[in-house]
Amino acid sequence: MGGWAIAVHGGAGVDPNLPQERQEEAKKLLARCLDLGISALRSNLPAIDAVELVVRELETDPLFNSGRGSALTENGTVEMEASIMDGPKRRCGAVSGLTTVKNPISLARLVMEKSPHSYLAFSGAEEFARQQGVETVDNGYFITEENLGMLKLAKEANSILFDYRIPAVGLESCSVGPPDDNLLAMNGLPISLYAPE
Amino acid sequence: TVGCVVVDSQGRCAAATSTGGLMNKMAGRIGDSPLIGAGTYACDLCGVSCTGEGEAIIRGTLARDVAAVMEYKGLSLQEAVDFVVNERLDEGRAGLIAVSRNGEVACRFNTNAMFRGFATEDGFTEVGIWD
Repeated sequence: MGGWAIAVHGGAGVDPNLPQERQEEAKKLLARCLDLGISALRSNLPAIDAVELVVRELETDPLFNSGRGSALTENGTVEMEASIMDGPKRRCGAVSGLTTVKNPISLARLVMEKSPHSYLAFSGAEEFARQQGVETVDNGYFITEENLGMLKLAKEANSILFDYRIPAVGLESCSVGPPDDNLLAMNGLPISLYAPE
Repeated sequence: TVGCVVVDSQGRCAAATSTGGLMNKMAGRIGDSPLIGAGTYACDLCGVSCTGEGEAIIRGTLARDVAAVMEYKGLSLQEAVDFVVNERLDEGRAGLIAVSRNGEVACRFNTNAMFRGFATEDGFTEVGIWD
């Protein structure tokens, strides 16, 4: 055995113009989450508990695209999803279409532990959340001003964005790759590849 | 999208991924994060969490493929992660983090950057954004 180890991520693809203080904020959050995981592992918590603990922290902080601070649908609402998996017996749980569950990853864990299924979605998942008594909040809790701004830009550009940060000067100039990279489409809508996830 | 992968002191691996998905997505759209084998996977060998273009990650079964090439091709964790990002994404853009039961950590992304952090029991710690 090589000892414990932990890795966290907050999304792939980053706005090349992300201001320095935002970068520092992100690094601080990542470091804080690492510390949370490290102390859990030092206290001999099992891996499954440690990953849930860390992702809950990331969901609660609005900086990244999950939980509070989630990207918005075309209707300006939030639909969240999550999944969790425990290696030894390959047990797993997943949820989609959540609109009121404060920590989706914990509901995914409950699907794994307390339901006969592996994946619950939309009204079924919301009903299961109520049965399990998990903390729920109004959908507005998850919506941030910054994301409302992002949605507006995405609608103006008629595109789907992979993440919630977008350069102030709009989509066209944020591309880093060759121009035609930006013309790739998904579901008939242009995708900006270098608009970060 | 956010994610965490861990191997504990007993060598047990686990993975977790959570997201709001794509900005301006159609209502009802499901991405890779809740799909076991695409955005999240863990077994005896490793734990994997992915982020990026969900549709490409789904098509490439990215997270499970890391474990599969370790299992069937005998690749190390970093070799498996490199193989999957290089060979399974086609034109897709994504990144992933992974741990192995031997206490290794690995990461790879073909986007311009990825918010990420690592720590191992022997004292190695790193937080990064850019390539």
